[in-house]
Amino acid sequence: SPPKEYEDEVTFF
Amino acid sequence: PGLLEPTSTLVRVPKSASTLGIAIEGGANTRQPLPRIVTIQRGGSAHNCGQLKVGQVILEVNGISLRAREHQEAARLIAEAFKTKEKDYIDFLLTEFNVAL
Repeated sequence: SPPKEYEDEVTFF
Repeated sequence: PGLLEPTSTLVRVPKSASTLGIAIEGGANTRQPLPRIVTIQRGGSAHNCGQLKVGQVILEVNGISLRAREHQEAARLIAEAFKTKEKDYIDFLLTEFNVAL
């Protein structure tokens, strides 16, 4: 399967 | 160091504030295969520590490799490391290089 597009995923802690 | 041995740094971040105070992006199956620090918030534990920098890539958290972990799983490991009462610090293994080891 093609790579998922998570480039915009940002998590704050 | 050679290209296959990028410099890595172990940083111990004391839990000195109620938040860790960082933001990360990336994870397995993205263009940024290991999580990268994109924000360090003033007043958070990471900022108080003074040794974390925006742009550093997180290789390990408390000795647990983040390699091949997708964003949500890497985020969960970091969140749990901050939440656990077993340790009053988090150990981060960091590299300045934007590489997937």
